[in-house]
Amino acid sequence: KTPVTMNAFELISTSQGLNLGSLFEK
Amino acid sequence: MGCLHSTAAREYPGHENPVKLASETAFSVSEVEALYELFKSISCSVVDDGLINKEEFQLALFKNRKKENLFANRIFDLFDVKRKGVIDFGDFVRSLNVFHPNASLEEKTDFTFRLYDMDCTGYIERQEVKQMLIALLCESEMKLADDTIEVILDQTFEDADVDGDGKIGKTEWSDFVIKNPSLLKIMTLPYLRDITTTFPSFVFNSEVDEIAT
Repeated sequence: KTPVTMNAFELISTSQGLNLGSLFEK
Repeated sequence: MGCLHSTAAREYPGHENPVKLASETAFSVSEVEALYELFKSISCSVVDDGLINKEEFQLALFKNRKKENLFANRIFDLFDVKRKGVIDFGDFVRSLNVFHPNASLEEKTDFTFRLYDMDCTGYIERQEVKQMLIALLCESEMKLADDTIEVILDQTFEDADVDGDGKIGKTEWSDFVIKNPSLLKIMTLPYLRDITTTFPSFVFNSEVDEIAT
């Protein structure tokens, strides 16, 4: 069942490729 | 250090002056210099040429240079402001500036719009969102039925595409983001507020007097 609060962009924004915080992690 | 009249930031041959970059961004001169430490470590990881290529960017993000990722590619392309296939230090600092906690919501909204407008048509189109959604599902090894993907897309466009033309324009995106502020969460990096602490080795090398700058 699709979660009612999900929209495509919320899902997309969980991508590891969008998490630039990892640039700062050694 | 300690000279009140000193404005002499260190020079980085082939790179823009830190004082100039600080004047154009939310970063102080010493923070720009700290970012140079980060830039240096990324840009020499594969080819030591003082520029960040795509492989080095992926390596820094994923600790794996061979990992292909649609979103990392999009971010790289947006950071590559001069469209040279590499990120220079000026591009790096100005692009990261959008991720600063003090950068405006307008800048962050605009960046996400360009990020998701993959074909640069001025609109975020349904097939682009579908492509990104499928990429995300592959990346996270999640499986969703085709019907479910279409339901998510229908719901998303029902909420965001207010004029119902099948694509999301810039104003529609701004309104959508205001209603869904969590979408901008990826656009703020708390690390950037305290970058000199993240890279403490820089502090001992600084030639810049913060008071003077």
